[in-house]
Amino acid sequence: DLGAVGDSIGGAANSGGMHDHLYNLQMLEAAFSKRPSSHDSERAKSYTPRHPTVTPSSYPQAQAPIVNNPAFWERLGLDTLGTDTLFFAFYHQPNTYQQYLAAKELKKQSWRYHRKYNTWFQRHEEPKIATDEFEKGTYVYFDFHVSNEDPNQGWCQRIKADFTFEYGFLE
Amino acid sequence: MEPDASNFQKQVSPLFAEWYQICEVSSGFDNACMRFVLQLHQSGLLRGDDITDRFFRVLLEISVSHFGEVVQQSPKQPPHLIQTSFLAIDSYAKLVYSILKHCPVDQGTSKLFLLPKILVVTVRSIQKDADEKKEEFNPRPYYRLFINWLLDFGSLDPVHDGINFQVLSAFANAFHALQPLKVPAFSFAWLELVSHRTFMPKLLAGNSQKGWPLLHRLLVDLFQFMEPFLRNAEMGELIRFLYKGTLRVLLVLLHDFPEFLCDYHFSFCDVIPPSCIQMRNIILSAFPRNMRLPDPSTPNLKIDLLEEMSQAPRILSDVDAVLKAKQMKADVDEYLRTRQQSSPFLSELKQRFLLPPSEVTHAGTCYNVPLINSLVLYVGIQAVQLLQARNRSQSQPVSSDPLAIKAALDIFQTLMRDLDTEGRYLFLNAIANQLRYPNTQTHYFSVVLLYLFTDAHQEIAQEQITRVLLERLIVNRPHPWGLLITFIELIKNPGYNFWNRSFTRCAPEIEKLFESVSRSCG
Amino acid sequence: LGIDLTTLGLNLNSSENLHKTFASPWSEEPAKGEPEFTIPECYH
Repeated sequence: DLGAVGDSIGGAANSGGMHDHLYNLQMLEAAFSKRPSSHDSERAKSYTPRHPTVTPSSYPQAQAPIVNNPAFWERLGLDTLGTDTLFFAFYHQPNTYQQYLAAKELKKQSWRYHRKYNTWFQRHEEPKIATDEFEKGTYVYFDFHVSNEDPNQGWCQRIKADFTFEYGFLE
Repeated sequence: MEPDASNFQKQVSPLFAEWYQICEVSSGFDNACMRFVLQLHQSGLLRGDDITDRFFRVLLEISVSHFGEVVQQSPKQPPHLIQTSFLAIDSYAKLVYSILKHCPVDQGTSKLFLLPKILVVTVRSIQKDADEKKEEFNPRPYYRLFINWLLDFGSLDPVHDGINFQVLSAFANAFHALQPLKVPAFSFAWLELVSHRTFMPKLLAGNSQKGWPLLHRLLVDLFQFMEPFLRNAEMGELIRFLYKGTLRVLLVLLHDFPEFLCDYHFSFCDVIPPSCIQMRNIILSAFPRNMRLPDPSTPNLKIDLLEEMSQAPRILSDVDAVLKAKQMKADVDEYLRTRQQSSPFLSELKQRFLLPPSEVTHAGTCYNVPLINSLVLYVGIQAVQLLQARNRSQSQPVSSDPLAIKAALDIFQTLMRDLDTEGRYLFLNAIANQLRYPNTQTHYFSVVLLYLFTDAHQEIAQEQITRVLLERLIVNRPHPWGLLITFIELIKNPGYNFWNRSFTRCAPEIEKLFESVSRSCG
Repeated sequence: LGIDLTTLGLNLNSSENLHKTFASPWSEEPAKGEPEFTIPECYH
C-alpha cells in the first residue's frame, strides 16, 4: 500500500469505494462553496469569561490585542509595579497565552516556580547550600496574604529564611 | 445502556448536555471533567466495543446536526456566529480529548487505545453522510472536529514522542480513508487538514522520518484524484483552484522539506500527468538542503568532476514494484546479465508496455506509464551500480564495459527505435524525470539522453528529445538543475551539431524560442 | 507554461520555514500565527 503507486495511472480509481470522474467533479463543485473559511480553524480567540457579567457598554468589551504581544509583558517585567501584574495574570488567567507570557517574564526576572507549593520563589541572597538535588537559603516568595484585621490583605511578597528548594519541584 | 438506537440516543443526549455544562463551568473544570470521564468508564461506554462505537457515533451525529440547525437559521454566518455553530462540535472534540487523557486504562494498554476506534467511527460517519447527502453534504463541522483534535493532541507533551507518532499515524490513516477519490465532497477540507501546520510538518520532522511514508501516501491520494482532471492542459476554474492549492502545498514542501520530495520523486512522477510540467518540475527541482548547486551556465563547468555526481540519490519509492507486478523484472535481470541477442526480450518490449484496450480510456494513454518509468529507472540503477563497481576496480580497461552496461543501452536504443511517437515521448519523459540535482542518476541519464540524440537514426527522434527538454524549460520556474546542464551541453557542444538540425529553424517563432531559451541558460 | 509561483502568496526566499505560517492551500495570506505555547499542568 505504501509502495509504488499502482500499475497504471488512476489505478486506485478501479478499486472499491471509488466514484467515476463526473461524480467527482459534481461533488467538487458542491464542496467548493462549503470549503472551510479561515474562521473555521480559529479557536475561540477572545478570552471568553466563564461567567460574563454585564458591564456598561463604555467599558472595554473585549481584551485589548496588546495582551497577546510578548513585548507588553517584557515591559511589565522591567517595572517593579508591573511584577504584581505578572503575578495577577499568572494566577487569574489560567491556561491562556497571557499566563504563558507572564510566567516567561517572571522566569526572566529570576523567579522560579515551585510545583508543590504552586508558588514563585526568588533568591534573596546566594543560597547557603547548593547540591545537585536542592538549594537552601533565604528567598522572597509571592503569596496571598489573608487576614481579617489586616486592611491590606492581598498579594504580597514575603521573606522565607532557611528554605530548602528541592529541584525535583522546580518547574 | 439500552442497545437499541432510539433509546440509546435518548440516553446519550443528556450525558452530552451534562458534559456541555461542565465545559461551561469556571474553575475546577479538571476535577469535574475527570469525574465525568470516570462515570462514562464505569457505565461501560468506554470499553472499546460496539457500544463504545455507537456512543461516539451518536455524539458526533448530535454535534453535526446542531451545526446544521445553526447554519440553517443564518446561512450567511458572520464570524462570531461561526463559533456558535461549532459549540457542539467543539464540545464533542473536547470530550474525546478528555476521555483519551483521563480514561483509566488496563496495565500495558496505550492511553490512546480508543483513538483509532473513534477515528474509524468518525470516518464511517463522514463517508455515510457524504454518500447520503451528496451535493448537500457539508464538510465544515468535520473539518472543525479534526482541527480541534490536531490542535489538542498537538499540545500533548512532546516528550512522549511515541504518543505523538501514534496520534499522527492514526490521523494519517483516517485522512487516507477520507481521500478525495473516496469522499470527493470532502476534498477541500481534506487538503487543508493534510497540509495543516499542526499536522504535515510534524509528520515530516522528527520521529526519525517514520511519518514520511504516511505523507507520501496522502500526496499520492491527492495526485491520483487530480490526475484525470489535469490530463488536459486547460483546466476549469474549479480544478485550477485545486491545482493552485496543490502547488502551494508542494512549494511549502520544496522550501521546508526538499529531501522528502527528492526521495519520493519517482512515485510522484508516476501519478502526475505528463502535461503538468511545472508541477512535476517543482518536485524534480528539489535538492538536499546541505547541497550547493553550481550555476549550470558556469563556462566550462566540468560536471563529471562534481563530487556529488558520484553519489547515488536516496530513492524511497518502490522502483521495481510495477516491474514485478507485470512479471518483467526477471526478464530484465536476465537480459542485463546475459545480453543474449537471441532472446525475444527486446523485440517484445514495446508490446509489454501497451495497456489492454479496456484500460486505455481510463488511463488516458495506450501505454502503462508507471511500467515505463519503472523499467527506465530500474535499468539505470543497475547500470550505474556496475559502472561504479568498474570504476572502483579500475583494472578493467574501458572497452570491457560489463555486459549489463551495454545491455542497458540496448534496451534504451530498442525503445527509441520501436516505440511510436507517443510511446517514445513517454519513454523520454521517464529519462528526463531523472535529470535532477547532482547525483549518479542525473549524470547517467544525462549522458544516456545525449547519447540517444547522437545515436538517433531519424531527425524526428532528435526533435522529440529536444522537445522533451524544451517543454520543461519554457514553463515558469523552477527548472531542475540536471535538465539545465543537459540542454546546455546539447546546444553548446559542437559534437551534437545541434544548430544545424533543420527543426531548430522550422519556424520563426521556434527559432526565437531556441535563442531565448539558450540565452536564459546563459 | 505554468504560473509565476511567486504570486501564490508564499515568500519562497524566506530563510524561515514556510509551514509555521502556512494558513491554507486556498489562501494567499499567511496564517496570523496562533501563538505556539504550552502550559505545564502545574500552572492550572
